Amino acid sequence: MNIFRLLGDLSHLLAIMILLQKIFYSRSCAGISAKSQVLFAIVYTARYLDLVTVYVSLYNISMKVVFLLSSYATLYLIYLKFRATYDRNHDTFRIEFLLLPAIVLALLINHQFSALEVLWTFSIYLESVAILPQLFMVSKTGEAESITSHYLFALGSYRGLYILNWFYRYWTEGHYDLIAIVAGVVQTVLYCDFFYLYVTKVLKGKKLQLPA
Amino acid sequence: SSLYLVKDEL
Repeated sequence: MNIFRLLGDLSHLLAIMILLQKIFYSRSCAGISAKSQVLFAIVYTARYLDLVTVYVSLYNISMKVVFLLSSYATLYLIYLKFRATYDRNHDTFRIEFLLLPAIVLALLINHQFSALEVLWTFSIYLESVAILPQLFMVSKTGEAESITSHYLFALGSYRGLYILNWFYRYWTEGHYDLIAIVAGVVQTVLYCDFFYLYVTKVLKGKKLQLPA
Repeated sequence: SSLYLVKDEL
């Protein structure tokens, strides 16, 4: 564990908490892409199956359980509790275009052709693009609430901080994982446009609004 | 999982 890794995890946790509390307290999931949230639930489920096979640490178990439970809690809020507020007309990204390539790529490019390893690889590939339906929704409506922008910023920062962690680990321990690094870079690059808007608009108190 | 990265990462 190093500082970049810890900050990355905290940023990830913060993103999830921001999203849950936004939906819960505003009693609305307007502006949130349910499709991205479905993809995240698939990501955590595929990746954290090792919860039942290996013990790493209490920290590791607790974080995995929190990520899993909160992803399903988010789906419950969107699809059941506040379903009337779900903005489905703007959430039109076709997730099969992300799911199918992630499945094929995981079957082809992995460290070992075993069930757990392929599922881990699939979750890494899928996570790198899982935010696309949400970014597509923001670009379609041309705007995002500030709280949604904070959520996206925290979620985007998390993998960026993991990249620094991987640099640090390569430097101190001499080991690296190319699958995680390439996917992590792709994931972070997808947020770049948003990061720019966040810094230039949202942090200056303006609403995130895209030029028409 | 993942063989090469320690299993600790999330």
